[in-house]
Amino acid sequence: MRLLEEKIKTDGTIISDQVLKVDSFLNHQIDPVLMKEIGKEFALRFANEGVTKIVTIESSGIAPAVMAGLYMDIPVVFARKRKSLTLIDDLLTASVHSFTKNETNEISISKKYITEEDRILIIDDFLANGQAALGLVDIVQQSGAAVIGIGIVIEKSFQQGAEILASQGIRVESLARIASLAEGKVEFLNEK
Amino acid sequence: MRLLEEKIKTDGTIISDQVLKVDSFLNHQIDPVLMKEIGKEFALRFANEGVTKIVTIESSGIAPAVMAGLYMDIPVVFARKRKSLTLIDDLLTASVHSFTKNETNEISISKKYITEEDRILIIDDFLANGQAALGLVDIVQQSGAAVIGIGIVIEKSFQQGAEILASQGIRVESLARIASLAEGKVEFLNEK
Ligand SMILES: Nc1nc2c(ncn2[C@@H]2O[C@H](COP(=O)(O)OP(=O)(O)O)[C@@H](OP(=O)(O)OP(=O)(O)O)[C@H]2O)c(=O)[nH]1
Ligand SMILES: Nc1nc2c(ncn2[C@@H]2O[C@H](COP(=O)(O)OP(=O)(O)O)[C@@H](OP(=O)(O)OP(=O)(O)O)[C@H]2O)c(=O)[nH]1
Repeated sequence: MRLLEEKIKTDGTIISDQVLKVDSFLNHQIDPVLMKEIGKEFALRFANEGVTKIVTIESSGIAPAVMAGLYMDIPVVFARKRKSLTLIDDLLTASVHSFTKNETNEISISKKYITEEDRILIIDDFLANGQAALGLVDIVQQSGAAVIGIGIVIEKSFQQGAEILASQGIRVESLARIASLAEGKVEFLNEK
Repeated sequence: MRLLEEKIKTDGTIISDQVLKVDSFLNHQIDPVLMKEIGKEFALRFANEGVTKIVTIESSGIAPAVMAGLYMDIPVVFARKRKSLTLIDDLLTASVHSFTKNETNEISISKKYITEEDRILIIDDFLANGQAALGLVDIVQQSGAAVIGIGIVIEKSFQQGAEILASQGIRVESLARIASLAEGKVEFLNEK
């Protein structure tokens, strides 16, 4: 997605050869117009698939997911990483491992909001090691719903997540695919 | 806001005489079309105020805030309740006390995203004890920016938050104002 790639080049900051900071428009400050364009793009790529609902995870997945839900005219459910005041129903849960923190966390979605009739589009902001995406796939599969595909805003193609998902036969649509963050510059896959 | 009140009556669940559960359209599952209408309503109420940016707090404030930001064509910043991978800049922080959990937490926003030139609209999903709203006001004031007002989706008028903010001279626009959750029914302020 050209607009997104341009935004990454002008407003993204490379923190290390593993980490791209996009706090100015996606992860802390949010650019609503860009989110709308991202939502529209996901809606285009997953049109005609009979998607009934979008599943994402708090917090950075919410804005892109809600915009996609608006264009597709379907509800959006976000997985919780921690207990909340009203998250008290029967829960579908999955474990998500963090390599950086070397810890495993549980994520949850109420059974009420994904049923076996659903056709689910998973959306998240980053695809890196893929643990969060795999956790969301696990939850959707537990409910009996179909995983139609995964929409990712920024994929770090040099990390394992994209490959793991592809090897599971899951369709992944990433709006920006980063081949490398080495030597202080962002190199997209299509530039190679 | 009539549409919101109707949604609360049909899809809200009263958990106790203190707590209204709206997980089916606001706090876990999100109704994007409703969020868009909520965003439009906030944009209308705070039009012509020269608002430059919206400040909210993860997670449930994000969807309403992003829709308001879309209508007002301004950026949205969400306060973090916990460290994140890229939240490493100089931070503005505030303490937020939880009466239920009897604990105090720190919320943060990077100094980069609120400066003294800004005119800030704060948006959040619920106004109850007001601690989160007060924390956001504190952060905005630390930056030197002006607090133009606070937009709340659901205000529980029987709790102290609304009154505390009013007593500080802060303009609060709540789209639904609940006078009571007693006896298993939602009573809005304008129904009394
Ligand atoms: N900005 C940025 N973030 C990255 C990058 N690579 C991974 N992340 C984010 O970091 C978080 C993952 O950290 P960990 O759970 O510790 O996982 P990991 O060490 O196995 O990668 C996720 O945030 P999250 O769960 O999405 O958090 P939130 O923002 O939704 O709160 C993920 O999206 C990157 O290059 N840049
Ligand atoms: N559904 C619902 N939620 C209520 C109600 N009253 C307060 N809350 C939410 O509960 C959370 C506040 O809990 P605490 O921090 O423990 O505060 P408190 O005990 O002093 O009220 C906030 O969630 P939050 O920080 O907004 O969490 P998140 O949803 O953004 O993750 C607030 O919005 C209510 O009647 N119904």
